[in-house]
Amino acid sequence: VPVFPWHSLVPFLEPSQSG
Amino acid sequence: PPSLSSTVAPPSLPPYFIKGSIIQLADGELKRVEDLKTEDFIQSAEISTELKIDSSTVERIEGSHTSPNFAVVQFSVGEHRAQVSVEVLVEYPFFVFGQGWSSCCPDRTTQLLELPCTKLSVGDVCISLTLKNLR
Repeated sequence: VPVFPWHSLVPFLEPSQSG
Repeated sequence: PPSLSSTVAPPSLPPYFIKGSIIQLADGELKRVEDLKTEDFIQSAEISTELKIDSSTVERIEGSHTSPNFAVVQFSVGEHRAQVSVEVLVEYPFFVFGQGWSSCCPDRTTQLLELPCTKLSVGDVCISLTLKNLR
């Protein structure tokens, strides 16, 4: 049975750089 | 009509959203995808050395120009409220803080994945990831 890491389930949304 | 060009999102849903999929949290605990709670993500991110959780508020949801199967969701991300748009399948589930899995078309999500799901709406605050500051 495959096991998936928790961080696969939510999107990686890179905010724009500031400061 | 001419064939559509490819889109930024994958053509099918990843397998880990199917009900019953086994998910490993950062502390090693295993849970089914449908049993995940907001706290599971928060605690996993606290343990993580690289990732942190951002609050991403849904600002707009509209149909994709490329395919009726896709939607464009615009988020306001993090404390700087950066505007980020993602193109996803309408059944693609996001995790809403304190609520759980939500998608643009929850009927389709439930039909395809058997994943209990509510309707994603403008104003919902979703869990997203960003990098911790590494200095």
